[in-house]
Order: sequence, then structure tokens, then C-alpha cells
Amino acid sequence: RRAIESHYHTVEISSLLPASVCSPSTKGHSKRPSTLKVFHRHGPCSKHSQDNATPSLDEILTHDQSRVDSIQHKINLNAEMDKVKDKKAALPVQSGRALGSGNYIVTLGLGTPKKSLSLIFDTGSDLTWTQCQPCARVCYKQQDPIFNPIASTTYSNVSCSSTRCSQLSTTTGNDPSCSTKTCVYGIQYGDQSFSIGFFSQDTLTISSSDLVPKFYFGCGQNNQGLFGNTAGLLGLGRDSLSFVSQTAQRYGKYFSYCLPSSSSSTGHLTFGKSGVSSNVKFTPFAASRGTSFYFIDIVGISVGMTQLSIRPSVFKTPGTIIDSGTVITRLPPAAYKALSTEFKKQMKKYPSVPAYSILDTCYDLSKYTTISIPKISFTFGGNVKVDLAPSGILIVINSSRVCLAFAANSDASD
Amino acid sequence: VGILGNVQQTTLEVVYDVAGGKLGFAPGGC
Repeated sequence: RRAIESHYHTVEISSLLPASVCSPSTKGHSKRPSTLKVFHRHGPCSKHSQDNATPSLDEILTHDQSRVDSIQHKINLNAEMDKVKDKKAALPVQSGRALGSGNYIVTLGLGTPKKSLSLIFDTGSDLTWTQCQPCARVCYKQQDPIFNPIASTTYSNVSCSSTRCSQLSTTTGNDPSCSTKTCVYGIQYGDQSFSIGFFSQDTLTISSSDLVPKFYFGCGQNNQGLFGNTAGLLGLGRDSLSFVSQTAQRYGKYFSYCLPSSSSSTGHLTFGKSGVSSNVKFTPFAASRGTSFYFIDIVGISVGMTQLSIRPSVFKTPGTIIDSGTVITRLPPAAYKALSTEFKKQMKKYPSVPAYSILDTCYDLSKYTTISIPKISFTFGGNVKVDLAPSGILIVINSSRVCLAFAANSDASD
Repeated sequence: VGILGNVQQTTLEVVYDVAGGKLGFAPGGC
């Protein structure tokens, strides 16, 4: 009995629902230098939660699918470009990255004196940008005052002739342009959201004792799309202009985060090795396609006591990335089918209900206060087994619809 | 590609050792 119980989570339904008041985490944050508090964009810990434009879960999942489509497109494009390079030919390149609903935000300081900005943090993109006055074309409404470069004594524009300006081609997928000798960036995401503006440098403040001088970022003059009321985006990808690369000397390309289990609690984003848990298990990054994404290898999935029968090539052929900006994990169709089939089998005592958006395995748990759900574990390369938290297994749509929080890619080659 | 999304990463401490070429996970990060 004890062995069986160790393969199940006993979950109070109420614990899956966000509370109306913020309960900050006592772990991680404030114990270490270079640590930022992470909170959900639409929860009570965020000052953005009062935003009237808070999307429904259905809208979030629709945006999530736009982001996923765009990631697939970008990686396929990289594969095509690799073929092109082999052939020493050239094709026109179009950038495509959906921002969708980035969901988790951190607050940083920019400029001198510093101005606080709430940015979506994203391991699936590279360029850090914020909306800038005078908003020559369009700025969307944001919660923080829009950054005014004229008011910062440490702000400068980047010249068109600088090496950093030319690096924008890989960072954004678009060649930079030039306006009165100032480098102009343009980044467009797969859902047609975009930011265009001056490529700039200024001091970025992580904490009162931790400043990054001459940080390269986009000072957006024309920003439109699904950015909510945030001030922009913090790019934590692998490319040369990402925050991670720009601060390599300071933090050694090492960062960690914890995303809270509900929108009413907080997590942390920490730069540098200091204070990382001693019980971390590491999996090697897999060979990357493109310069941005973090690839890892999934080698197996278990549900409760059952190890799913999935051929290694199902994961190996398309590959897998980890992304803080995608909401729902996408699995190859064969892997998802095995997962959902076994999950349904072990959840058969609970009444099922119709699909919701991209989520097709849903239950009516309104008559229960406590449920027992099978643990789901992922095994990554290097035999690293990771148990998902209950919040990583089920997502609550409403009191009568709770769904398995996974979805399938539409094509095995995605 | 498959994508490990943020719902599945909740409560884990996720550690990016980019220079060391590895990604770490630990339970109970927040």
C-alpha cells in the first residue's frame, strides 16, 4: 500500500485554485544576491492583476498555441537555413516568434536614476526591450511609467557601425536598419506582435548592490501586440545579445528560477551560482538547432507506477526545448497518446468531461474536496528523473472542469 | 520539437548552467 501511495499525489482541489490574496514564497528570494522575485502576471502578487484586459484561460491557451507554432516555424527555418548554408546559397529569412502569454514577470531597474520596469522573463527569446518615450509611433498601455531615455544620465544609442548592432540579425531574425547613424532593431513575433526602436545601452539594476552597466537593449518606439501591461521583455536565451550572454563575466552564464505553483504565490529568478540547492540533478543540454533555444533530451515518462512504452526515437527525432514562456508542455503525438491513455486509465474513477481548447483529458471534480492523482515523472538524458508537482499535472479551468495539463504537437516531426 | 512548458516547471528549481552545458532540476524550489 505504501509503495502504491508513493506513486500518487493526494491533492486538495482548493490547492489547485489561486487564492485572492498573495502569499509570497519564503524560499529563494532575499536569501541570495542577484535574486528577483517572480510572480504570475495575472495573480494577486502582481500589480498588473488589476488589468481589465486579463485574458481568459482559453485566450491564454490560444496565445500559447501561436507561440508554439512560431517556435516550430523558427526551428524548421533554422534547419532549412543549415541546409542552405551547406549548399552555399541564400534564401530570404522571416522571423517568427510568438510571445503569446509570457505569464511570469520580474521587476528590474533601468537607467540612472533607475526606473522600475516589470518585464516578462523568457528563456525562449533573446532580445531584452522596453517601451521608450517619446513612443514615436505606438506604445501600448503599460503599468509602469514608460522609460524616458532623456531622463537617464547613463543612456546612449548604439551606432550602426558597431559589432553589437550587426548581431541583431541573429538575435531578432531581422537585419538592423539605421536612422541618423543610430542602430534600429525590429523584432516580430509569430502572432504578429512586434517591437521596433533604437538599439541602446544603459545601466540595468538587478538589486541595490548589483548593477549591470552598459547593458544592450531595445528602446521600443513602435510596440504592438500581446504584451499585456508589462513594460517589455527580458530575453534569457542563448544568443550573443541575450541577458545571459551579456552578463557572462558577472554571472558565468548561470541562472536559476522557480515558478510558483499558483498565481497567488511568488517564486524567484536568480543570477549566478550562489545559493543553488545541493540536491539539483543535472541533465546535459542536447545539441541545439539555432542560437536561441535550450534543447534537452527526454528519454522516458512514467505515470504512477507505469513506465510508458515510448520508442526513444519519438523524442530523439524532433528534440525538445525548455521554455519559460510556453504555458503547456507539447509532446510528440505518440508520447502524448501514451501519456493521456495511461492517465485516463488511472483516473477512471473520476467523471470525464469534454475537451477544453488544446486540453483533451478533462474531469469534473466538483463533487470532491480531495483527489488522488498519479504522479507523472520525466526522465531526462543522464537518467535524471524529475517528479512533477500536482500543479504541473492538472490545470483548473473552473470548478467542474480540471484538465491534464499537456498537449500534443500536431505532427510527429514537430 | 517537444516543448517543456512553464506549467510543468512549477515549484521546481530549474538551474541553467549554460557555460557548463547542463540543466538542473530540484524539487521544492518555491
